[in-house]
Amino acid sequence: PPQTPVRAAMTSIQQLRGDLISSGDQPSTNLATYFKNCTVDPTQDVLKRLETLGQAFSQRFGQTVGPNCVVLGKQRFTLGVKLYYKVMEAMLKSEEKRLSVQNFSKLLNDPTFHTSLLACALEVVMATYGESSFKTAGYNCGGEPSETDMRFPWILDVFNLTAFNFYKVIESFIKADSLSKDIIKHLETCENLIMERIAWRTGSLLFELLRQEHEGGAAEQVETPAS
Amino acid sequence: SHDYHFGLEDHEGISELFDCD
Repeated sequence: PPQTPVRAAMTSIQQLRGDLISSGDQPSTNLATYFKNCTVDPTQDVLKRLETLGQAFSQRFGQTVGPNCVVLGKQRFTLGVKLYYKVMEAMLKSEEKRLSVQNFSKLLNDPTFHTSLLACALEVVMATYGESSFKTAGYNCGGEPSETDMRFPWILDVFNLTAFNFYKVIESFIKADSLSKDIIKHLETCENLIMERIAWRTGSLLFELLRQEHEGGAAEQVETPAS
Repeated sequence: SHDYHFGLEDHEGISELFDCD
């Protein structure tokens, strides 16, 4: 029988939490091995970055939803970290198989990769819970149901991340994890929003990359970006 | 099932997207 919107939202949350029940909020043994195999071990940077981004996330969560909800923000972040580690491990396994390498030093020492991956994981968590709080109006830490205010592209601002870099992880993230149809649809919506609008905003990294591409062909006239 | 379109080719992955190839 078809589920009510509330039941569907609850099921979605249970699925996410169930999928992560055996995931830790620290790197697994397998993931730690990938870190150790790097020319430069990224472990300490990864942990420090998570602490910094965690504080930023919880603070902004509290500012958006209400100061009583900072603890709730920390819970969301912890769930996001579990998903981040889980997807990272799956991505690395897939890359190892594809490229026949075990040293991913450049990728794992790239702060943008980690921030993008964490942002995507948190977007999944926020979208999952956001649906629930929207549809169960009245249950909150004391205020209007506002977790939908934290839907994409809110996370980009919190992490000072460009849409262009966030875009890079979306497809691999979907491939790496068994996300629900609704969440895949949500990430697809984020992807389309980036491609259609956000990536073309003034100051976007995309224009610099286009300029670099065109510098290879001096005779070609480059259009100035539209404001 | 979903209808997300996977655009990456077999020789493309996260390593290439972050210039790590």
